[in-house]
Amino acid sequence: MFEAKLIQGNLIKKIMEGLKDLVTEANFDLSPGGVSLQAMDSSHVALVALMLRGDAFENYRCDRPRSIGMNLVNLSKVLKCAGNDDTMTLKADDTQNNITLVFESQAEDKYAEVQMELMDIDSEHLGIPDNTYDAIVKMPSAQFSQIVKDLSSIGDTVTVSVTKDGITFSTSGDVGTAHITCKQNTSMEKEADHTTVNLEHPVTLTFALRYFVTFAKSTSLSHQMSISLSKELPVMVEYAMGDMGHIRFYLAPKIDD
Amino acid sequence: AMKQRSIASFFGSP
Repeated sequence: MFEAKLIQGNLIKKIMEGLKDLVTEANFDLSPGGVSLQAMDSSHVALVALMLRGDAFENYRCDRPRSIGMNLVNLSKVLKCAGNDDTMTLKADDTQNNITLVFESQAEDKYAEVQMELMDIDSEHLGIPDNTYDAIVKMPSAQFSQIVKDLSSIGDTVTVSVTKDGITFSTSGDVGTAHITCKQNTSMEKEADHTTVNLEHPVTLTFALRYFVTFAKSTSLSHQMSISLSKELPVMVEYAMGDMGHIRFYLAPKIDD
Repeated sequence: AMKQRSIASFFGSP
């Protein structure tokens, strides 16, 4: 038996916002420690890794590890039945091929129960190495989102360059070229507004911009996000959900032939 | 031209 209750049920809605444009179906791995997911996009150049710790839930019970396959488009439809302030309880009986989602209003005056069929999905798990990155930049997630959206109307690829002075996003297209630099800045009162650059080595990498736009759909999960870069390795874009878990996106760089 | 390898070619099997 698997059962887990989230007081802030809309966390799942927010997570789905970031997932559903990247992957259409995925296995959720349920274990006594929590819920995780690893999935590649259809062109196999990007990977998303989600981790929600068991103690992020109000009541968490997972009697045995199990993978449950879900169509994320269908899951998003089901989640429309949940109000933004509703609690959300997920239940999956080991003997059944479905999941039950229960949405309850905080005032306990509305109760919705939806059952959704599970599916068998073939998926390969990749071993993500624990990289030491050349550069790690933390910045407000809303700022990152705005930058990649703005640049995506100018070009298709983005060159990300990190030096001790800051991070620069560059693109070019028919319109012209654009460079946006964010310097390290820790003068604001709120830490979530800071931009910090942790640099081992200066690094420059080029990526398909549309993936960054997709990753930025997780903006509502966290005020801060981080970009971790190493020479000729996939970038990691992370949205940490406090001590509840994280969603991490990996994207292969474009490398000169 | 720029090439983009699959993510699996970087990470491989666990």
